[in-house]
Amino acid sequence: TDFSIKSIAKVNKELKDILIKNEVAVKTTDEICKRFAKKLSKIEYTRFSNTRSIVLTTLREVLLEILTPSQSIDLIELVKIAKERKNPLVIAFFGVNGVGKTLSIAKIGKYLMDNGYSSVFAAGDTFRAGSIQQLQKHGDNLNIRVIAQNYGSDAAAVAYDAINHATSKGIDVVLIDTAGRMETNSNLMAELQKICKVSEPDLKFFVGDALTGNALISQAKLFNQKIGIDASILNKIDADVKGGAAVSVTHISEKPIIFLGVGQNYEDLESFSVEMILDNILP
Amino acid sequence: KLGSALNTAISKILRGGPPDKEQIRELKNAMLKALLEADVQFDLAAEVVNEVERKSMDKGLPDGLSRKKSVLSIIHDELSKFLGTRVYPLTLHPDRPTLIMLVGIQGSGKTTTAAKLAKYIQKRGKKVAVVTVDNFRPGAYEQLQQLCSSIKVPVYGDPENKNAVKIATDGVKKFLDEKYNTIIIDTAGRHKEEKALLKEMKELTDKIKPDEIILVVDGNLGQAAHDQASAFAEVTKVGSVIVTKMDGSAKGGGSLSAAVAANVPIKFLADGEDIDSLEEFNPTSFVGRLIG
Ligand SMILES: Nc1nc2c(ncn2[C@@H]2O[C@H](COP(=O)(O)OP(=O)(O)OP(=O)(O)O)[C@@H](O)[C@H]2O)c(=O)[nH]1
Ligand SMILES: Nc1nc2c(ncn2[C@@H]2O[C@H](COP(=O)(O)OP(=O)(O)OP(=O)(O)O)[C@@H](O)[C@H]2O)c(=O)[nH]1
Ligand SMILES: [Mg+2]
Ligand SMILES: [Mg+2]
Repeated sequence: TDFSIKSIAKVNKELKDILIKNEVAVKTTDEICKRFAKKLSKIEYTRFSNTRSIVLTTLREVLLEILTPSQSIDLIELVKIAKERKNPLVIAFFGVNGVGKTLSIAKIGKYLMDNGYSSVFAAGDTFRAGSIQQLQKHGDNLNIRVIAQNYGSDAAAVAYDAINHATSKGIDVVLIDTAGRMETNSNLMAELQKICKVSEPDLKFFVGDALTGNALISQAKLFNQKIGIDASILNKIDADVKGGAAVSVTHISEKPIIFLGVGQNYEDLESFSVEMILDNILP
Repeated sequence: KLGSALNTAISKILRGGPPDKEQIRELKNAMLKALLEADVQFDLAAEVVNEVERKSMDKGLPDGLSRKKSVLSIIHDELSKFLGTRVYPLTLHPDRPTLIMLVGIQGSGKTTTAAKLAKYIQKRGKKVAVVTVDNFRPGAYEQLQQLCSSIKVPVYGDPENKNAVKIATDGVKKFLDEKYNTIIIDTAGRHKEEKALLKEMKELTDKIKPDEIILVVDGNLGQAAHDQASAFAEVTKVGSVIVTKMDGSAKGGGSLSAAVAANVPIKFLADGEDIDSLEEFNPTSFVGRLIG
């Protein structure tokens, strides 16, 4: 027997509600429902089948497809490769205001240190009040050097400075902080393009807030289009987040999530696990 | 742009004669989708859609173009009902000092808003000072100092002090002695799962007794906004909401849901990082933007 159009529509309606309540963006929810209906329509079952488990397995397949879009990124592997070619690994962090870029840099600096790799922070947010002092204090707490210039200086120049410093001192990784910016602000997006043009990062990390709603679609789309995203970091997962944002950002960027921020301390950084999101969303 | 999707759906659906059952269902789906894309919390969105269906069936829809207009105005009215249809101004005591405390989730824009609010209040002839009790976030004190230096508003902070309540009482006392009549208190970010921080917020409000507790909400927040706001309102007497970052692509439905959850009015909207980007909240234009 095939699943009837009517029964697929009924399950899809329930699925849509579950996904929205689990904080998946509307556009991503539509895509999941579309793929789910397509798969389900191709399935034959007998009167001995457990249709509920067929539905759940199909849903899991669709979510897994979306959540594992491409090669996952192993940061430590990439650092090793960069060390072999005797160049620092350069990583740029960007995203809208207040999502946790600066704290993520501090956490990753600590993570690298715990794995035996050195890093330097580039204070590339030369605009926002207190941004340089904030990064410098993280650097002091972790004993990691921060390269900074004055407020109002050219962010690209600071990044360039930091890369030269890392190259001459044999530091393994350069972590470039940038100012928060709305993806719809074309001047600020052009500035970020310039920072990336000058610093030629090996990795470009989009940083997002897991509490963000449908704006995450526009953010991921425009940052990917104008800058290019190699991986995403989603923060504030500890705020009792349902996890839907992880599905939305991966769906739109077609790139993996590398880390999740699960708190405000340096150790509150987790490598992304698909299972964690699936367990949250799947009934 | 989103509103045009709702517009198109409504136009298509109401093109012919009186709408049939199938058309009503289609209309409800289009409305629900528009509200969800605007980040309105699921149950609130469903409530609005049901109410619109009931009202438009009740008085029967007029024919033609005016039918579409009346559906849109019913949607507009239902959403505005949530926000209150009048403007709720910030109340400053004429004869004694006013204490305002800002609370909210990490990164929502409290510190930036504190400076904006200080300038707004200063323009109304008050002598304003700001206290930061954020002893956790590195550089929080410097951030507020730098923001307030351009408007010559004094800032009190003591990042080395582990006791936020002590910083608050010391700062408020200092500024009251110096005859400041409006004191804004910036607090550290916190969310509903951080029970110790919620407890700290309760202690702060119990001890300082602010005249107004403002929940600062990031305009980009989605479905999570509603329950986060309820949690804040359960712990402390939130009096109003300020919505930030409305210069992004978000429609603000999350912040509307937050205000509904806390059962308070939205008093200000921030649409930019600079110190002048703070406007008195206008429910009509907010709802207009939400449904496009
Ligand atoms: N609970 C929690 N808070 C976080 C997390 N990541 C960041 N934060 C907090 O979010 C706030 C903003 O973090 P920042 O690192 O300043 O964010 P940002 O993106 O650099 O902000 P801008 O530079 O102003 O755009 C701070 O209070 C952080 O402590 C997280 O995973 N969980
Ligand atoms: N574009 C835009 N950015 C804003 C707005 N309000 C605040 N910001 C930015 O959002 C980021 C976070 O603002 P903060 O004032 O540090 O937020 P906060 O709530 O004090 O953060 P915590 O103290 O860490 O909880 C900063 O980059 C601000 O400049 C706004 O209305 N529009
Ligand atoms: Mg930052
Ligand atoms: Mg702050």
